[in-house]
Amino acid sequence: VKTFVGHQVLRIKASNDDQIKELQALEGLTHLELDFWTEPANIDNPVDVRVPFHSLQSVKSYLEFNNIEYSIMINDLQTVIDSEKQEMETDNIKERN
Amino acid sequence: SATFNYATYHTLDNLFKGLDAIVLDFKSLVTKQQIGTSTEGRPLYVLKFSTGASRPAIWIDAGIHSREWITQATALWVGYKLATDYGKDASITSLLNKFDVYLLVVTNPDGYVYSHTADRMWRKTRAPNSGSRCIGVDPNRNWNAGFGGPGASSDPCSDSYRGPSAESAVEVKNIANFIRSHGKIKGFVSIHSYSQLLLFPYGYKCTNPAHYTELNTVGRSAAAALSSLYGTQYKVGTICSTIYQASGGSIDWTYDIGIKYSFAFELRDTGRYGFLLPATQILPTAQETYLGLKKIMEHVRDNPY
Repeated sequence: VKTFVGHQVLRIKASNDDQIKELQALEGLTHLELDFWTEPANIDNPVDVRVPFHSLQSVKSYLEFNNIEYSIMINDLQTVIDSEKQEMETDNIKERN
Repeated sequence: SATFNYATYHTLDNLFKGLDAIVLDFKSLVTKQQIGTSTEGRPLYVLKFSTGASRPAIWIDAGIHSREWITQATALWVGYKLATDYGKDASITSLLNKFDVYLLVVTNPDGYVYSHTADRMWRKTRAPNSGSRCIGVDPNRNWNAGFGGPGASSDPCSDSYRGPSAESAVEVKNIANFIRSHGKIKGFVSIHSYSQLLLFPYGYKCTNPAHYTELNTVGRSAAAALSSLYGTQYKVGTICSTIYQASGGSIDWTYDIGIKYSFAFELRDTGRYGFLLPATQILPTAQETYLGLKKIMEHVRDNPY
């Protein structure tokens, strides 16, 4: 089972078209194994991206170097998944009872 | 079907039991049809809501991106609600007296099982890609609408990999064949989840469709109905202008083959959880979505073409 320990989901807010281009370039860096939940298209829509632990430092440095604003939407994805799994199991047991 | 727990996420087997329960309880209205199989041989079941022969129809699908679990959960509840509202709700009764409704609750069953057992964030199909170690095609980049254009990847390792050719994904091919052979589908709604959007064509190009004004009006009316329950705010517009250019999407294909009322919902995610919407929000999401869907279906019913 693939786990997501330490993966973060960043919400990135580009403020101009140049920053959108920088984000599109980031999308092309396949070795970072980023999973874009919303893709960089225009400044009206924030970009959400899941970043594996091993790429966090690189991605954050990239954003900071390019003065691109971001926040951490999910701090540790695995924690959220674990809680979802537990919720699902509990609800199913309740139903059987 | 009345005791099925719609308020939690389920495995594929459980969802299929939910489908069977609806069919069993509403035999005179609902039947289950298999329109094909997935890459790994799982059935693609549609619920058909019908009160007579040779009717025009409305198509609704959910879960083409497997990790968007709220969509499969919502679609199952919508199926139950449609069945229970027939004969009680005048609008649904009138709709189903004129139109059939086809509901595909799990469009990408292989991906759904994989997202339960191996990788919660899995989005694509599970088809092997020749010459690559990476698996899967993004089935919403694989339709024959601007296939291979902007907003889809040619890299099999990408989550938005378009596949080698249009309709190469068997899941897509099965639906496309069904729609073509039916010939009287008048409305097509695809249910996705992310950040509350109600979208209409186009995505593969950034020009407005010929029926822009009407689609925009219907979309806004559906979003207002949806919002009336819990105040959830939706953005409405073309795929390209509202979110981003994306080629090979289902509603662009259906619109281009003449299904004027083609829409895609992006259900709520609260902006914090992505595809991990807490189970406590399944019923509220389903209930509000039903109101939006109902508006679209009423418009299809009242505006024959």
